[in-house]
Amino acid sequence: NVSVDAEARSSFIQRRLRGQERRDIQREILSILGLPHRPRPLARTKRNAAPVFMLDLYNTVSAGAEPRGYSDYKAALERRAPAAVTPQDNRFLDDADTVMSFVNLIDQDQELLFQPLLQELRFDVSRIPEGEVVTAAEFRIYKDFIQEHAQNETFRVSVYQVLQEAPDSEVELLLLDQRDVWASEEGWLVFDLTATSTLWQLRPEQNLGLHLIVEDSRGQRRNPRLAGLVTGGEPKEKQTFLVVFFKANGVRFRSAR
Amino acid sequence: SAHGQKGRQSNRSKPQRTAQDAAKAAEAATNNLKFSKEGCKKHELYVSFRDLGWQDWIIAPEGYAAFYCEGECAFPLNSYMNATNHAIVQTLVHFINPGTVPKPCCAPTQLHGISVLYFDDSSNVILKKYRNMVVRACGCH
Repeated sequence: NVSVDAEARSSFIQRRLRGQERRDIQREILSILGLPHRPRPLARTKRNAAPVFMLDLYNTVSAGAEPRGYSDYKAALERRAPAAVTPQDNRFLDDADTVMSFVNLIDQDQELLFQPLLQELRFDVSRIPEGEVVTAAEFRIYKDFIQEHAQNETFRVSVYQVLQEAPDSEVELLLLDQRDVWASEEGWLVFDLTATSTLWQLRPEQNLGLHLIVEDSRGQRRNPRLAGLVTGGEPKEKQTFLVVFFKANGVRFRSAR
Repeated sequence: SAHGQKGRQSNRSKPQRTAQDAAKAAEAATNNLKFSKEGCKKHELYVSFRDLGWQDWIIAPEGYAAFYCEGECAFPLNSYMNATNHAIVQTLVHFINPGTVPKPCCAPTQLHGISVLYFDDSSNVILKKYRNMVVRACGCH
């Protein structure tokens, strides 16, 4: 009897929880999620490139089922810059237990005012959960189409790790990855930062950030923005970010409560 | 099998008696089955992150169907989902000694994972796979 059945079932869940019970249940669910408390309420923008990219990854993980994000996220997905998630990301995703995106902590607009030929970047990867091993890391920056240059003009985009920063000497840099791009090219540029992220995770004091340098075909340094790289805070859906894939190192236990 | 042949022979009458008792009890239980509670089944339970007021930091999903297992594990166990072979032994021993030995438990036999996408304190975004969060099937253990 369906109606009797439904009645019996609903009797289990129809009791309203009291305030303290509700808080206890919330705490238990947070504990299942491995969080000590609710993240602090901040002015979060879900239209930024990182959340949209991560939602794309989420939908890949939950493939087969209808995406359960809210309608505005779906709209954000439709507006996103194309081809954000690559087939390589899907491979990383299969192997990962956790994926985290990190925002650039340096005010990019201010930075370019003082050093127009250099883009400094810093990501706080110390927030990587304990017991997690980095399996892959990608630095992602968007390149817009630029009309001011001839379409066949090329640029070399290089990403360096800052090894040493002393006020009285030159900055010591290590080349991590570089890419040649056409002026007419448009889309996400992806640089491999796996080794560097692993180092920063193990030795946070060595995280002195990254330098992004753009050169033209004659080897002359150029302002990254003039080469079409989106270095500022706008537009939000093209903001630079770092994405790191992790795998749990051994068996994970929830902490005692 | 740990006992010697001699010991087994000397104790043969006792297990026969208890097996008969169990068979009788099982017969009685089968006759009373129509009055017993619903068997071990999967029931709906939805954990709503939206109702918890967490949609400001959990990006997706809005919630998930966690399910739970509930129902009685009684003879004949074959009529219920996924009873383990040992659950039948457990039921027999329960019939013999109902005061001390419990019935088999109705519990998840298959569990699946979910992924959750959320912001942390620093507005970084975390996508985490959580194992064993959703009941796929229940059974008697």
